[in-house]
Amino acid sequence: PHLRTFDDLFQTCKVAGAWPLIYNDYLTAQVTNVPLVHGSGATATNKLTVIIKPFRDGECAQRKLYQATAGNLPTTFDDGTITSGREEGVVIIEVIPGEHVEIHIRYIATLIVIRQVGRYITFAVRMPEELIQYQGAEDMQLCVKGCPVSEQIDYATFLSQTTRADRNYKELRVDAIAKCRKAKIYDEYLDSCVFDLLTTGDANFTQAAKSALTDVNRLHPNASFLFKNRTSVFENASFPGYRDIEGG
Amino acid sequence: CDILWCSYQYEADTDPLDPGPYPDFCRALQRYQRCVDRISPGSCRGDLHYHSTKTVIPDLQRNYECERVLREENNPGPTRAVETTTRPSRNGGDNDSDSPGTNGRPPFFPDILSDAPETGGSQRCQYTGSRSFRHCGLFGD
Repeated sequence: PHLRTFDDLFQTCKVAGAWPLIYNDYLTAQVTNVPLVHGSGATATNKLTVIIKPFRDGECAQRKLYQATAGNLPTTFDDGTITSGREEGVVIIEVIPGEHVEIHIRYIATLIVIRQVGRYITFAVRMPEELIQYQGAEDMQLCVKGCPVSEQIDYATFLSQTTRADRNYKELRVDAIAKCRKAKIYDEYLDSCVFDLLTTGDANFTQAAKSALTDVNRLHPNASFLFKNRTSVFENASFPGYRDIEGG
Repeated sequence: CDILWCSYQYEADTDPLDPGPYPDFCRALQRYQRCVDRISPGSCRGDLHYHSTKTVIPDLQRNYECERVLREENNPGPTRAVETTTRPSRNGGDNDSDSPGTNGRPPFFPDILSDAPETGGSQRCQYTGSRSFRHCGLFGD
């Protein structure tokens, strides 16, 4: 999957299996990533688990478990409730049935956005900087530390390949760029959309990139500055950029 | 400066509406104004989006005669001048405190955004810390 960390590092990772995104005194979020069927080496998220920890003796929140899996995006916690705490410090909101659910955690001003696109899950969170807990050198939180180097994929190099054995590769890439551009996806999200289309051919990933872009524009505190130039990594790269690929 | 949050909510509110002198649209403008008013001006110093929004909302309310539209909405007479022919809003359009798609559940967008405490409920569950935020996201393959 593609990851934007709290520090705005943008990475493409393998991270097969279960990995923590966040764990702190208030909540835990963890994803499970599975290899895609056709053996491309790519993985995608098919499960998300969120645990809300008790807060103020249950006045604001009791311990709650939320689990989304491929094909099942619940609108409640595991116990069937939609709120937590006597004062309802936590609420689940169904925005689009089967596609978009949000967990609002009032007492820590935190919003978690969970989407199901095709058969896969996407995750986005906005939380106060002061509540992010760095766990030192052993920290495994993907949102905090990013992916381990051994798990990272250099997607820019992958996309710039022009000598692939597949004779249709260049045409596929032009087609993928056109589809992603048509969806009005830009910046790293354009690159990740192209990468996903090339590795899977699954058009659902175009929608996933588009949704992720929507979420970052909504949740990122500096989104208007972040995307001021709306350039992908290709624009300033030494390898063939999108303009070259598209023949100017 | 949380102006983007307010603008997001306004866009979501008005997405299914036709702009014009209609009660639903005027209520959306009212919500937008309240949300912007909750933002501490000091946190938006130099933010053009914030300052232009502060100017534009009253202009729109004047242009669409929102004061009159909402007054007539509250006191409907036999000869209403303004037709309320808007498409139904996503939230039903008549709940002043609904957030997009909340299906009538408690409003939480303004709560998370606002420094002002919500009316009702325990103050102990209000977040009072720093409003400097971070974002993280995971998607795709």
